[in-house]
Amino acid sequence: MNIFRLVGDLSHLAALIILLLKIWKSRSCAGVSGKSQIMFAMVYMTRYLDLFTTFVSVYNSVMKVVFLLFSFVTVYLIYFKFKATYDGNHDTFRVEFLVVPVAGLAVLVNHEFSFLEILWTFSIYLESVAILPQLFMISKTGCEAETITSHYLFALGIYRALYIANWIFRYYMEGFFDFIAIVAGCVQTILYCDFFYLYVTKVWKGKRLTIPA
Amino acid sequence: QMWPAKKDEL
Repeated sequence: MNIFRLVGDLSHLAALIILLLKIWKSRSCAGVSGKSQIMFAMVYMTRYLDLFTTFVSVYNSVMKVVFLLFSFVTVYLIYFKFKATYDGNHDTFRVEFLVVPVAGLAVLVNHEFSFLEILWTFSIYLESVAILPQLFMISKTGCEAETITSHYLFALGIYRALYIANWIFRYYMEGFFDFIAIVAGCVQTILYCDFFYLYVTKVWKGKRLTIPA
Repeated sequence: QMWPAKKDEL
């Protein structure tokens, strides 16, 4: 555990809490892509199956359970409790265009051809693109993203960027590297770059955020 | 050295 990973994990946790609080307090999931949230739930489900097979640390297990739980609650709030406020007409990204290629890639490019390892690889690849429906939704509507949604996206994006620093650190300190995680993590971070720029130049100056289509 | 099978990251 190093500082980059710890802050990254806390940022990841903060993102999930921000989104949950936003939906709960406003009693509305307007502007939130349910498709992205379903994909994140799939990411956690396929990656954290090792909860049943391997124990790393209490921290590791607790965080995994919390991520799973928060993610399920978010999906429940969007598709059941506050379904009436879900803006499905604008959440039109074709999820199969992401999930099918990602599943194919996970079967073809992985560390080991085993069930758990392929699911882990699938989760890494899927996480890197899971935010696209959300970004697409904001750019497509031309509507301004709520500031709180921007904070959510920033926290979620910066988490993987911090993980890249963590991987560089670990490569030099421990000699470990995971090519799959690093490449996917870089792709993921690049997808957020445009958003990061807009976030810093607009949201920090008190304006609302729009993503040009 | 590649990543160990026991994955310690989240």
